[in-house]
Amino acid sequence: QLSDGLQKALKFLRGEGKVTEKNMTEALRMVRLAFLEADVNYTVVKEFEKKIREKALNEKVLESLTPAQQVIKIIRDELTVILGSNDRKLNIGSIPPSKYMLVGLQGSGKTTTCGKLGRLLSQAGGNPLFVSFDLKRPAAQDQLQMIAHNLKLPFYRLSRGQMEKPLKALAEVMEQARIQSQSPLIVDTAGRLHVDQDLMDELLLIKKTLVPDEVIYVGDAMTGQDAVKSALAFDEQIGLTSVILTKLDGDARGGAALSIVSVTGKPIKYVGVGEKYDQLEMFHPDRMASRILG
Amino acid sequence: VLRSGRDRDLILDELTEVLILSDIGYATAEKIIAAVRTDIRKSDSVDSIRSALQAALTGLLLPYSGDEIIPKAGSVYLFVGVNGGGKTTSLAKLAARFKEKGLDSLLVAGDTFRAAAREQLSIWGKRINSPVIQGPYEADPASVVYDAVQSYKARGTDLLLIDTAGRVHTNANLMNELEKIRRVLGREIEGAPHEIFLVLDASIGQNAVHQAREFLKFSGLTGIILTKLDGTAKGGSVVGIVDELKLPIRYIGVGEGLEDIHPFLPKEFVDALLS
Ligand SMILES: Nc1nc2c(ncn2[C@@H]2O[C@H](COP(=O)(O)OP(=O)(O)OP(=O)(O)O)[C@@H](O)[C@H]2O)c(=O)[nH]1
Ligand SMILES: Nc1nc2c(ncn2[C@@H]2O[C@H](COP(=O)(O)OP(=O)(O)OP(=O)(O)O)[C@@H](O)[C@H]2O)c(=O)[nH]1
Ligand SMILES: [Mg+2]
Ligand SMILES: [Mg+2]
Repeated sequence: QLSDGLQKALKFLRGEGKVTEKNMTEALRMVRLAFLEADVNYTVVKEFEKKIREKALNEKVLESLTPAQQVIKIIRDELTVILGSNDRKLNIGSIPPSKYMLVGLQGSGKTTTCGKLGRLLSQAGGNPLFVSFDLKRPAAQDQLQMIAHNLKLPFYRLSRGQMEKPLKALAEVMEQARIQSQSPLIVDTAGRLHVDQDLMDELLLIKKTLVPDEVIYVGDAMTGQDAVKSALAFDEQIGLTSVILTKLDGDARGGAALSIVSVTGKPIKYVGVGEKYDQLEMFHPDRMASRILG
Repeated sequence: VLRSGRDRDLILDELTEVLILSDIGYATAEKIIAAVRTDIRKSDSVDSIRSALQAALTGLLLPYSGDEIIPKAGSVYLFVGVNGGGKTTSLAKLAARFKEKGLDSLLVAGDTFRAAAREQLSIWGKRINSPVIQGPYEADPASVVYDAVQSYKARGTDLLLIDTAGRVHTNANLMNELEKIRRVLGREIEGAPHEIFLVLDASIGQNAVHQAREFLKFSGLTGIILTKLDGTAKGGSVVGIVDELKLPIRYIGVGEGLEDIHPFLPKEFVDALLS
């Protein structure tokens, strides 16, 4: 199952018989459109196209009996290679507790994903502790607390005094986690815009205090061209270690996955496939590739 | 001044790229640029080509834009959309805005599923001094809406603003749930809901059009609220929605505070999109 755009490119190449530089350019133009339809960032598409072109114009493809098939295979393989990574488990760190910090734009699914991760790691034998450093959104603490309660996992609720001195509070939470062997410590943060310098500075301060084993960018799978800007800004200003892509239970093609991995080089480790806390899956590059191509 | 047709093509290619990068989508971008191509003359400068594009885009949006519609007392507004788009916050912002215009609102916590959804709306309600009706956790949202309507009629509040849970349009059960809410409202109050707003995050790509189609089918839609335009996303996906579904964009969200909502202005939107 390939998208209409790619079917068109395939049909076109087949119809041409022999693959030449000229008809490859035309086929790649159709592939470009298919990728744009899938919400891959335009700049990323162009980069990707260059790589495909080089590979597709070599001897073996040009002499092949089924050059169109070869081209699609090159595209699928290259896509899977970029998306893929052997680095799929969360970093544990050398000194307990493991510490994970979730960051990203407003509404991407960070708080819900904290719950999903806690559940997953608890099932794997961990003893997670949740804390929310979202001091802004109405009922943010309540939300993570309810999630923790539903999962029967511990939650550290910040007092009013602690909220006035959050970095000091963070040190206290870290100390409790260390003393009580609560690992991983899962830290939720407020959604923020990468162009809000004050909030980005605040996030960096949280990171410097926490010294996390993972800074996880939680991104929405239906994001369009902007996926590159925000992910890159978070990576450059805060430093990311991995990505979780959410809301893949919708029918967005998820080109944001290729965009984000291409520009940050950071691996997507998990994907959110629903609102329930068991709806978190390992990231499969080949499945994502099929989705983007489909 | 451009020296040749080739120069002009280069400019149009660059402008196509600007449109695509704003999430307008390839097909819509091509359509708009094709229209511009027939409009421009050989002697046109870069600036006049850009103005032609501005005019084409604004022209597309203008028929579906107009002055802000201030609700009459007795109006029921429903807020729908996929997860995390800004429904709850936008509802609170509009309640505050209507309050300034002398209309008081009864808010309904129709999201009975998500953790702390009711608490979140409650806090907003307290901040703007508007009462909030909620039901038990995991109650049938249509029953919470039904109860809210009875309370609304009894209290004589000017407006009824109903929050719903985020949902993906591919979930048939949840989409049917919305249809049920609409039916309950229509049965209980003549003409309700008077407005059904699709609350859409400006950073969504082409999937926005799919979302709009589905919500239009199940809950009906009377307009769009485009949120998070204070970020770097341009919200171009709404252009395709307006073009195909003829839905007006009624408001834009530009921040997380109560005052961060403004009526949609096509010219300003297009200027920002092309900047
Ligand atoms: N369908 C679906 N919904 C999701 C997924 N992950 C999160 N959500 C929903 O997305 C909405 C936003 O989730 P939150 O966890 O509140 O997002 P957030 O990033 O913490 O939001 P802010 O703190 O305001 O920035 C909620 O309705 C969640 O239930 C997912 O994988 N699929
Ligand atoms: N920067 C910015 N953030 C916004 C805007 N509108 C909403 N938000 C933020 O987006 C996040 C999600 O907003 P909600 O109102 O909870 O979204 P929702 O659609 O009700 O979410 P669910 O009910 O979980 O589906 C919150 O952090 C809001 O503060 C906006 O216009 N600009
Ligand atoms: Mg949150
Ligand atoms: Mg909500």
